[in-house]
Amino acid sequence: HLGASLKDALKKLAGKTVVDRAAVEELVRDLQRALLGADVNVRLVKGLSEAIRTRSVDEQPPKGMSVREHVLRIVYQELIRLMGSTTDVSLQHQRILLAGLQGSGKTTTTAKLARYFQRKGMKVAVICADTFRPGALDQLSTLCQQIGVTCYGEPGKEDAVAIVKKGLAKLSGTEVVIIDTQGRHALEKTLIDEIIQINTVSKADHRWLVIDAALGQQASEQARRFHEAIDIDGVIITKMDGTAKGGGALSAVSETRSGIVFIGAGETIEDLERFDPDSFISRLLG
Amino acid sequence: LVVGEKEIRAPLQELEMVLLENDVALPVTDEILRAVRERLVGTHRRVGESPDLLVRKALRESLLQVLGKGFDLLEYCNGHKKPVRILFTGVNGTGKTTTVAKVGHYLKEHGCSVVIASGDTFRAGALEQLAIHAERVGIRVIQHQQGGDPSAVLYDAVEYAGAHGVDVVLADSAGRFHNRVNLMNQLEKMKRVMDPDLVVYVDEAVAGNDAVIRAQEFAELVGTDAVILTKADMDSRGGAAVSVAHTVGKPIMFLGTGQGYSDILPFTPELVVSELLG
Ligand SMILES: Nc1nc2c(ncn2[C@@H]2O[C@H](COP(=O)(O)OP(=O)(O)OP(=O)(O)O)[C@@H](O)[C@H]2O)c(=O)[nH]1
Ligand SMILES: Nc1nc2c(ncn2[C@@H]2O[C@H](COP(=O)(O)OP(=O)(O)OP(=O)(O)O)[C@@H](O)[C@H]2O)c(=O)[nH]1
Ligand SMILES: [Mg+2]
Ligand SMILES: [Mg+2]
Repeated sequence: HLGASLKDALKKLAGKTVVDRAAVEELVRDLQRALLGADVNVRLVKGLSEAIRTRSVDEQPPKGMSVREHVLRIVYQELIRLMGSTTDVSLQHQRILLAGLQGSGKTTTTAKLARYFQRKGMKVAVICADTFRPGALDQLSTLCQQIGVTCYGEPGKEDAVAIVKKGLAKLSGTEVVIIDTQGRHALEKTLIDEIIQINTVSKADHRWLVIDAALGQQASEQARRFHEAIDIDGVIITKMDGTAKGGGALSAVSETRSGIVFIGAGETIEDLERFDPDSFISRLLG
Repeated sequence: LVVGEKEIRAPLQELEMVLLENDVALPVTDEILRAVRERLVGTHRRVGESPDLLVRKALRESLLQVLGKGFDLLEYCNGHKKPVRILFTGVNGTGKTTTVAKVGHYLKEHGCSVVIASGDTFRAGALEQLAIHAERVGIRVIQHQQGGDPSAVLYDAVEYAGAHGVDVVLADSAGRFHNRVNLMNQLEKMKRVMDPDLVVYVDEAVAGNDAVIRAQEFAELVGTDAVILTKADMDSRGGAAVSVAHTVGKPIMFLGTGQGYSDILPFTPELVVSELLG
């Protein structure tokens, strides 16, 4: 499942009995280019390169394994490490808070998540805590209407924290409540303070960062700020049906020490899938 | 002293890191540095002039050349037969709708009359979103019902502008990905029906390597006359501007710098280059 240039680099290791540093270096360079071209953070790529170089030389190939297979296994293991931890999605009573940059896909993902839990047979409702974006409540409630899910919102009101409080009280009987919030970024101090308050008031069981698959090197700093603010415990990558490879999301995973919970791959409510590390890696390197 | 490959290698590698970390796409970074290397090797430098300074100077000139000279929208509108027709394109969530409102506000502030065409008849909440924006900036918006033909809305808006002596028609379109054939065909049809003077491609300043692919596809499939990069307030240092300008070869008209109607800046290449290279 490796891209063409990586396959060529690996060929150079074929038939060797000892790890050839130059061949490994060439493989690392090709791998770096593939990862950088897929928006993986420059520092993460450097760290990964170093790990592969060191391990290829220090570790003995296990009995019966060729040098080429050995290095390939190291590359694969190091890439899997970048994917972060596997995150389970429990089917219990829970409150999920979604946060992320402007336009990342939070509102659409809120409806998709509601659909996911609904299909698992659970009672689910959503709260629109976006009091800023014109038409936000209209957008979310239209999506929820399509699947008959309750959408709590207060038209014309501006206090997002109060809406969350009231909404949770009103929906206390619902098993899964998902909270949609307005887009915000690291430099918007007032909005960062707001999401901290929303998190506190909601006592969210999960705080997931919704990140666009095409987000570039900025992913690292933004994820770090969100994590510092509300302790992110999962990442959802959206718009994977485009051509972006989602490398930026790996920075988010690394900064939040969490994992990728779901992948959004389309505009409709059904377009949500559980994360599959192997296919993600193939796409990253392809 | 003749400039050799060896002495500029370290400064080039260092600048490669700077460009990549600031979101200049990998193939664009490669191409720009290759051109700088080609330009410098074999030339002469004074004894006191360090290779590092020489490389920085050459890169600065290269970047300025790539970024172009911006686009004076007011000058364009004033000099063109009315109504000036502008179609906004781009993938999902990049800020097109907000940008249409901002550009409308900007034109209105500078004495142009504007009408907005609500070309996203598909997405949930799109009509209401644009209706509210238009009301807030005091600009008339032409809308049809949800699910209607977007080309019909654009046509309607151009007719309206012609009949009422409006200077500029700004047409919003639904976000769509370049790999969706039917959606790109729909956009192409919208363009044929509207026959815009300008097709303005909108992407976000924080997009990474995919910015190159999608800019290229939109330029090929629909055509792009100018670019607007949004969300430049996210502390992005403008590398995407280099990626997109290099790929499309068209001027960058504005930078979006926030969510308010005044958060729009006519693009100046010098600012981006100073941010990137210090
Ligand atoms: N193709 C595709 N489009 C998506 C996906 N997720 C979201 N979108 C689209 O991306 C655009 C932005 O989505 P929203 O859900 O409004 O994003 P948001 O994060 O709520 O935006 P703000 O509230 O303004 O921050 C819309 O056009 C969505 O239809 C996806 O997985 N694939
Ligand atoms: N911080 C910041 N946010 C912006 C900027 N421009 C737009 N936004 C926000 O980005 C989000 C998406 O903007 P929209 O105007 O809905 O984007 P769009 O391209 O029309 O989205 P679709 O129609 O769904 O494809 C909104 O929350 C906007 O307020 C900008 O320059 N800076
Ligand atoms: Mg939203
Ligand atoms: Mg829009």
